[in-house]
Amino acid sequence: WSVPLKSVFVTFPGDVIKNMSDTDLAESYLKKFGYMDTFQRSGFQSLASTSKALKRMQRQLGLDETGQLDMQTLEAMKQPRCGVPDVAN
Amino acid sequence: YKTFDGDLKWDHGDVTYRILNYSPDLDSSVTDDAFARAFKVWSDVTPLTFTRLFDGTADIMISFGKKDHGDLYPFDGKDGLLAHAYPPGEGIQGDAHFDDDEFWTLGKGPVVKTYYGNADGAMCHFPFVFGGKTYTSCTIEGRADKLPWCSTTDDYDRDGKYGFCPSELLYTIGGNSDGAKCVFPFVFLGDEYDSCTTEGRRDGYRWCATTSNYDQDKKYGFCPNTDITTIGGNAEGEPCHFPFEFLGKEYDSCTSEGRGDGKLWCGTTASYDDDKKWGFCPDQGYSLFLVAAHEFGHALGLDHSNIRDALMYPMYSYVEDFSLHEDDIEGIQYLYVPFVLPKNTDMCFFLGSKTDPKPTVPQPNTPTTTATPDPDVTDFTDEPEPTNRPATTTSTSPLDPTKDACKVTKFDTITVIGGDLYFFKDGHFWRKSKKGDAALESPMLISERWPALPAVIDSAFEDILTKRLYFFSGTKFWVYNGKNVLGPRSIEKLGLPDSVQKVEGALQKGKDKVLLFSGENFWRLDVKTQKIDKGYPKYIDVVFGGVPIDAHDVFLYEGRTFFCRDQFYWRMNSRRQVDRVGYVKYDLLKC
Repeated sequence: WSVPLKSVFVTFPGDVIKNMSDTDLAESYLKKFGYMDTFQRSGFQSLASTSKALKRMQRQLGLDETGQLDMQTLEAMKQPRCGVPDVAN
Repeated sequence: YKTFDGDLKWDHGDVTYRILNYSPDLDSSVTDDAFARAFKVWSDVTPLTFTRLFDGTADIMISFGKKDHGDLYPFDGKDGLLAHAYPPGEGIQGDAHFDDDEFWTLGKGPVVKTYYGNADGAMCHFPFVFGGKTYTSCTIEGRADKLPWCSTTDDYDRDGKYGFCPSELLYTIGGNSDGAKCVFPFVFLGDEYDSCTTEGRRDGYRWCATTSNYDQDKKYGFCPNTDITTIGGNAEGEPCHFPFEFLGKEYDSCTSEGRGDGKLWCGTTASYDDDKKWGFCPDQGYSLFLVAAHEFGHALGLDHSNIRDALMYPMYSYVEDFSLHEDDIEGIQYLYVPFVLPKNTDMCFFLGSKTDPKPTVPQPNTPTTTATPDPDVTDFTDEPEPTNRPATTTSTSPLDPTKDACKVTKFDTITVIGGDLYFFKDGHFWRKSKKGDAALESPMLISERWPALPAVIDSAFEDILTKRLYFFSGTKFWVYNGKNVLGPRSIEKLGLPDSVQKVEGALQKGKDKVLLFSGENFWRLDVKTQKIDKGYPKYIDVVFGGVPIDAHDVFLYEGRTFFCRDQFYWRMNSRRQVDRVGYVKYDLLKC
């Protein structure tokens, strides 16, 4: 009776949003909204990392700048939003 | 607030818009009203006017679409991306697109306008009571013709007010049938259809024929969504079927089982396991008014703000009583409201300017007169008493001609004063006239021209409106208004954090804003209020891509921004593209 319910995730036909891992979601988000491209187009950063991209995203969205994919950051990435990139390309 | 690169904006105040199509979620009158109110948000705080066009090309073309909808930025199904818009300009620029895989409402659940009945098109009232039972959505109970209906008051039994809910059995949207209702069954490519379908379309919209044979008559229209229509999925908007079976278990209501994202869904047949037909359940939806107001901000030239309560913050949140945030107002007014010099501005900042000091023999670095504080003056009263230091009234005398600017590899700062380039280094400065062929002037002493300043100047700028000169050195700054000086003051007074040890560059942005650079960050100073704007600092390379993040001089010259590191400069045009990298010595000093 104390065994927790085991969730089974299925792939729904026609569903645009697939079940993504947190890391995949973060990478997709950072690229889509311009935080990752910043690194690719400039040769001057020495800390070209996901962590720095996360920091930038956290600063832009007013979150704690941890540079980590923490819960609040992940939650923010799942929120409905405007499709215009935050960092201009 | 933030504007797009190059401060893109409309060059006319009478902006036009056109609504190209409608969402099946809302009645067209509700959509028209939501867009009109969204434009009013901006016209209320600017001189802009918005005129709706019904054909031709408007500045702002508004459309609903799903997934790949004709530009390079596909939508992503329900939730996630809600809409996007392009900054002002020709073609697709200025246009606003809304994701029609969202459930568009006014933010608080289905907005169901009624048709026919006896309520003059009033909205449904949910919940309502009928026959002693409570209903939270349109129902076909009580009707043999299966037309969904609702009460427009909370109690039909008491008030008897009702209307019919949107249904393809009443009307269609768009197409070529002038709103005629669907005819079921209808024939399409030889097959017979008993309900609306997405067959034959790539955009996912449900449609029907308005005669019994589409192949023959080619008459069609799009089906309206109802409050019981499912969203997305693969069931073409069919209502939920309760109970439905999923993984062998029976469900009497929408569930999030089987999904990792927590969204509620339902089967639209008795068994999902057998038929695999499903859709998301209607929820509160997204306010078309709020999202449109945000997108129109983009269409007028505003980029995303990092103020959480601002309309231009990138994430959606519903607010009941909307009012435009100060940050949004400042942003749009920066773009569209002509600058008006406040009354007596010239006298506000400088005590010294109220007196007319008599010329005295110049005594560099020695104050000769002190202005009397004026009770009307409110600025700059928390620092050392402002002093009125007359500088020489004639031009500064040249000093050591052997001091060669062409041999300097790194200037303390470079700035533009009166259109001329000024190069500062170790107590001296050189002036290069804006006249292209003019020779570089011999070095002059900073202490002669601006006696209050220290030898090393980290940064300087001229306020283009008042012609006052701002000088920064370490954590202090000075302001010169002609011969009168105020300072030194701490840069913390401007709102810069104490971690900033020096300001390395200054860039005029618009008439009363200046960007101040330090390290890899920059801040925006409002010169009028003498305060750093909210939302800063920002990273230099996020906004100015392709320039060194360790530039030690940043300045605006002849419409372009220069970032200098050692003997090199990176020149950026108004579209923030680096269009040249060169030598300070050859290109600017003309050595």
